[in-house]
Amino acid sequence: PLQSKPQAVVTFPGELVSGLSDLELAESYLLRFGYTTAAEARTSSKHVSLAKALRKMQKQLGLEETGELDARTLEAMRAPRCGVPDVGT
Amino acid sequence: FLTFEGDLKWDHMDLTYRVMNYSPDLDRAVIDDAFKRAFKVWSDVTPLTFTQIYSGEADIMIMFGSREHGDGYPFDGKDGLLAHAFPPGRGIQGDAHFDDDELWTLGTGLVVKTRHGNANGADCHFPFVFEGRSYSQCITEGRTDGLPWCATTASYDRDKKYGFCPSELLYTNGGNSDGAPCVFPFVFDGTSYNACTTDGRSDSYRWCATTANFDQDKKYGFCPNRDTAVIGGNSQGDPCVFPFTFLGQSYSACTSQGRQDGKLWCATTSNYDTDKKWGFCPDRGYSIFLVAAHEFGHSLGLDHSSVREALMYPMYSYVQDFQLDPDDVRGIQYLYGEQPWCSQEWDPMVLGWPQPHALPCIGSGRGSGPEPTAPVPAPTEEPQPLPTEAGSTSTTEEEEETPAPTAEPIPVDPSRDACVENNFDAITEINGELHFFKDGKYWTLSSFWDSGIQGAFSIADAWPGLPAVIDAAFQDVLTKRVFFFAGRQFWVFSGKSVLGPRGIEKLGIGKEAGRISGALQRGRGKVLLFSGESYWRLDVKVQRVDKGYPRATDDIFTGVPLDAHNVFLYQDKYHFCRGSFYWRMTPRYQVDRVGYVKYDILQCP
Repeated sequence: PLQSKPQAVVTFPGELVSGLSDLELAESYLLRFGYTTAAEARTSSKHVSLAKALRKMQKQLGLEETGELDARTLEAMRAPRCGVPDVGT
Repeated sequence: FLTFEGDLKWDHMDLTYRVMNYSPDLDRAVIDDAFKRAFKVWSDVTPLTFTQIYSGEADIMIMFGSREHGDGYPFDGKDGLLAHAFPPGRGIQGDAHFDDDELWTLGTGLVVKTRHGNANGADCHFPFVFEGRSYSQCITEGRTDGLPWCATTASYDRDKKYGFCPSELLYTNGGNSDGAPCVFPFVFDGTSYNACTTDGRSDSYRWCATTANFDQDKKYGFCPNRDTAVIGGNSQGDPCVFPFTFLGQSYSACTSQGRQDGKLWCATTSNYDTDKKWGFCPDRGYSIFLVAAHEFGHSLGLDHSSVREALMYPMYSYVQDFQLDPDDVRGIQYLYGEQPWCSQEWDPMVLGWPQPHALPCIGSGRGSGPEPTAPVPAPTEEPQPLPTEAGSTSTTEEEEETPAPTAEPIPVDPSRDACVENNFDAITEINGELHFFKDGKYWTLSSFWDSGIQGAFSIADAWPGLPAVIDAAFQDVLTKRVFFFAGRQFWVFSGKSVLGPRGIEKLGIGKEAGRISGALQRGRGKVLLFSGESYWRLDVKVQRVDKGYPRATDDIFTGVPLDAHNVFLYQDKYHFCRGSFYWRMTPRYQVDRVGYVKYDILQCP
């Protein structure tokens, strides 16, 4: 049935994944899985380092290499996966 | 594929593993079986062996845990990270950890294995009917002891088959009570408990005392999850409580209200608004077998692959009929080599024949196995008749005569690539070219012209009147007539005429045969027809099977899969296909090669 009033959205206690923006999600994903390092992120401009890391990730995961945080890339970042880093140790 | 830096690998082939604890989501027998199958994925293609041990330090220690679980690499609650494993080595190296905030299943939803009852531990059948009502979860109706139960067939009323569902009232896992059930109420730290609790623990596992007083007896066990247990949230493992109140409204089922992601959740007390206790409702879950097979790849030295179809691709996706991708096989064989029976040193008299489920040798080129000595023609047991002329068979009233194919088929869809097909309806050699049939199309491959795969062509154009899906075909070597089989019917194409369809009972093949899975030409005028685990010998001239048949395929074709989907003769050798693989057998009935239809026969890139 159609909702007669806007749905209330609540913050559920104990939920770990909450409130991360797409950009924050991407940054933590790229760092966690080895596509960028904290040092790299500090030494180059944020936009350049993000695009470079995104290309690296997109290549590794067989996605179109756009260097952009597009829908497919975000979808891949949200997909269930193994916790072992893709790059590095 | 990728290996870890420095090609980390085990220095021995006889590896041990130990399961340190079990997820409450699944019966431990189901988990043990899944791990065993996951290791077998790798031992099938390498000389590695895996033995489960129950105490002491194993090469691969396996555990379930959540959040920070002791190694500095915390999990992240439900979804997201599922598991991780460490490359080969001592200590934590080689170990595999699984996030117990996930719902572990076999990939398609809750697996509720029963105990006791009268169904020999069968899984629950949901929904099931009890006293005229349909139930999709374990129930306590009909009992006074509160033990949840389910039917193991669709109708308890009809079949009376049942078993008890996981419950702390029936048994506990781990702990120090040998599986004894919880005792309620029990006293812990001076407080009385009427249900399983996570109090006193930092890992969120639910436990109970198995005597009335833990403080005094120190006897405890971990509670198995009921089928209504929630995943994640802040009540992992607790059952949903229906009805519950949320924002003043009453809910009698899981809901997605209050969430933007559409995930279903429930409260684990009767009032979310006051207690704020909740968790996600069971979904399909993640296959412990698939995730374990991936993690064990890491434990053996494989890093993530960039091949999407590979097991070692980092993202999870559920596949029903799992088969190891060639990329994974190449990776693991790069580290450990091939099965002994793939090597030149393999002696079947010593090591035995490869099992039908074994995977192929695709590695360093050693995989072709021992080649037979001079080919021996298949013996014919009876004098063979002279060839008949093409088209000489009479037409009966039930047979239709229709035009036969033109000599040169025209590709109808060159873009339809045989290499994307996982298997074929039928494979046979016609006029010296292998034909691969699938869903109304077919491709050809000539070993003589080296022109690669040709097609796709239309079956309807080439052999009008045939159904789109055919089960088997063969060309009579004497008359060049082509026989096609689909279901229990067959057609014979000769020159420009076709006879059929006719029932295979006309050939003398009884109702015990379903589909004909393939055919092997045996000398002049005789063809073996395979169905199920049996075969018949057809006298092509008289179109009747010989007396003394069917015979068991296993009697002489030992070491090939008995449930082969295609059977055909190619380059004087017998080929038995199952899934993506084929078993090649010499005329001396020796399996001399197991390989991929796609890569080894079709020569796909």
